[in-house]
Amino acid sequence: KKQGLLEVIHALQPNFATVYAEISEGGEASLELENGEDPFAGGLLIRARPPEKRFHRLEALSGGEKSLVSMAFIFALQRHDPSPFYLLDEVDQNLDAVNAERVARMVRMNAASAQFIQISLRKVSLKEADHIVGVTMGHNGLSKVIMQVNLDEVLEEEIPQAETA
Amino acid sequence: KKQGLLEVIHALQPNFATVYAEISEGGEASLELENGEDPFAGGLLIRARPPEKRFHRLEALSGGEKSLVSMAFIFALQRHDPSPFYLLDEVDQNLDAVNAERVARMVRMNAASAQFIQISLRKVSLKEADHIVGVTMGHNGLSKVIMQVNLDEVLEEEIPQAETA
Amino acid sequence: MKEIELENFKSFGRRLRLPILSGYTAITGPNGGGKSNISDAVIFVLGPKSSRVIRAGRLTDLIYDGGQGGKPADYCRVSLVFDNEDRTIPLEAGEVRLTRYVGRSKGVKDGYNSYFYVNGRKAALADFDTLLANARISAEGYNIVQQGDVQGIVDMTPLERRRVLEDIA
Amino acid sequence: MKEIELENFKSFGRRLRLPILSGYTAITGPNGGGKSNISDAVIFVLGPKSSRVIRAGRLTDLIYDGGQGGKPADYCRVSLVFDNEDRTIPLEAGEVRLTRYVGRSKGVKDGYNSYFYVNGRKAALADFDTLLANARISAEGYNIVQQGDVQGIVDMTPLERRRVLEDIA
Ligand SMILES: Nc1ncnc2c1ncn2[C@@H]1O[C@H](COP(=O)(O)OP(=O)(O)OP(=O)(O)O)[C@@H](O)[C@H]1O
Ligand SMILES: Nc1ncnc2c1ncn2[C@@H]1O[C@H](COP(=O)(O)OP(=O)(O)OP(=O)(O)O)[C@@H](O)[C@H]1O
Ligand SMILES: [Mg+2]
Ligand SMILES: [Mg+2]
Repeated sequence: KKQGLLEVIHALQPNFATVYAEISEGGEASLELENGEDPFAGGLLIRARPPEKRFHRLEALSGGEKSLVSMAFIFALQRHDPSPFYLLDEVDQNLDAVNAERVARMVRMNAASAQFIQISLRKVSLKEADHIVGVTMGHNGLSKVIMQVNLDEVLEEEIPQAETA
Repeated sequence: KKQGLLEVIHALQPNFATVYAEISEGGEASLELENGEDPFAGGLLIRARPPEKRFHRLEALSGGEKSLVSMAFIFALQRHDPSPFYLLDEVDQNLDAVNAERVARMVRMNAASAQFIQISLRKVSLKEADHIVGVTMGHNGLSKVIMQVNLDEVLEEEIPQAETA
Repeated sequence: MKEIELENFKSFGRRLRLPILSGYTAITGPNGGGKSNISDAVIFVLGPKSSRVIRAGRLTDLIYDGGQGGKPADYCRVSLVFDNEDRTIPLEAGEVRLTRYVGRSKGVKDGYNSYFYVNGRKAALADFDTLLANARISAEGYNIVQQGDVQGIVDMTPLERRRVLEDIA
Repeated sequence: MKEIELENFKSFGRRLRLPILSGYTAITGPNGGGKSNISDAVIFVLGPKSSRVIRAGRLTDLIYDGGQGGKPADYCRVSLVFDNEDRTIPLEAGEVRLTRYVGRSKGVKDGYNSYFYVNGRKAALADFDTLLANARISAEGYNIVQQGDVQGIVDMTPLERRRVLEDIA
């Protein structure tokens, strides 16, 4: 049991560091056991540092920064222990346009080896998908599904960071 | 003490019902004491029903529907017991374009009698504001503030519900 | 996964077959339209440990209630259809259809019947677990992130996080 | 509120005066830019019951740390300036400036000094409470909704919800 856990952590650590560096464009992240000798005597810590910043407590990260760390963990797990399908429900709710697009691009990359279903309200995410499905409410609280939504009809653009800078 | 609580609930109830009907365009909402005889023996229930639907448990509402109920409660409190300023941090994170705009319009209406500061990543919200302030990160993790962001440079449009229908 | 079939499940009052294509599928639409109900339908079949996870107090809350003007349905049924050409799921069949049914039982208030089926034949939840374990599919897996849970990995305690990896090991 | 002044507070490493105009002000910008840190600054001055509410373990976590290449600051200071022409705040002054200061104390690891000022004169947190209570301003009020808390009113238990209204009564 201890052996199994240590193996997973050793395998996951490099993936997690690489994926986070990629998704945050230069950040640094790692997994550390609170008690290296006896993993079951403590928990598993995540340390993450966005680019140009120092390491802080994980809870000091912003909402969007936390979402990126979480997504990096999920993608890292996918590389180590792939599941045949993924279902992500509004994982981009706290992300700005640039980060929402980065996550969607990573989903697109991973969709080569597994099925990904992402529920999203943001066009920057929708435009990366192979297929777009619309779900809306008809009369009497009855859901209707439209199999192929035309992306051009979805007008949302995102705030290009460069302009607000 | 009991008197005070009953007075607040009686005053709040009509505001809450009106504001929710407005913000959801036809929904129904109310506040009810679990124990009408002795309010301190139970809690306060919220019942809400989006248009064309039946009443369900509050937790069966969708993320966006819950946000609308919460915002209606906050606006109702503002009418009953106004505070001089409000600070709302990404309250539109789960809202679609139509609902984000409705909430921003209501903020605009209430901003006639109190100061509202809303942190948002969504253009449909930003475009309702009187003033837009940009906050970005410079070198060495130093935040910079741009006092007047030009809305035209903020490209995000939202998904017009009609098109996805 | 080839298809999700919903029948009277929450806001999906009729029978709907939703083909799941390969690659990247995005689902969008207005608030309250029924997007997360699709995710709940998948978790419903995979047999969650508790019905709270799919925002229902009792299993009968999952059956379409008719909306404001219609008649409530008597039962709901959801099927997940998996492609099994490569036999990842230990069953001699090119396709595996897992179906879960919940019906209101007549006469008993809030009473219900709940059945599981594999390719049309009655089965038990334990059968689902055995079949799915091999394919690395589960309701508690990190491959399903419900609405609002995206920061979960960061917000949980170090102990909880260690337990997530123990399950994987 | 007329102005928020931040000095070495979290990611605001220099001294910044942020005028708050009347009506509706929107704040936007990239993830991690510092938007919610402004909200934390307001709560910091209003004297929260616990530092967890502003995402800090110790009060010294609030002092600008210099980022990757710079030098950490020794103290942080935040002022909220309120217009008091109508004397809603019981103080003989047209403007009320509430200031909170936290400085690292030399020699003691994680040691700090924390001071409160009203219009430049030293005060106690209790003084802030008395002044603000009349103006219906508090760190725990329903007028401040922190990031991620928007569904709070709906998600809390009926008992917690009753308590929110008791505070108002
Ligand atoms: N048994 C049922 N019968 C009919 N409608 C139901 C039933 N159970 C839940 N609902 C309805 O389903 C709706 C929620 O749908 P869902 O959570 O899937 O929306 P969504 O598309 O994810 O929206 P959002 O974008 O806000 O997250 C609610 O309005 C709820 O009342
Ligand atoms: N003492 C400190 N010194 C320097 N930086 C700090 C300090 N404390 C927190 N930070 C940084 O402030 C950043 C968080 O900023 P904030 O939460 O305000 O972002 P935000 O603009 O709200 O982003 P989002 O859109 O993702 O919510 C983090 O990157 C964190 O590391
Ligand atoms: Mg949803
Ligand atoms: Mg923020």
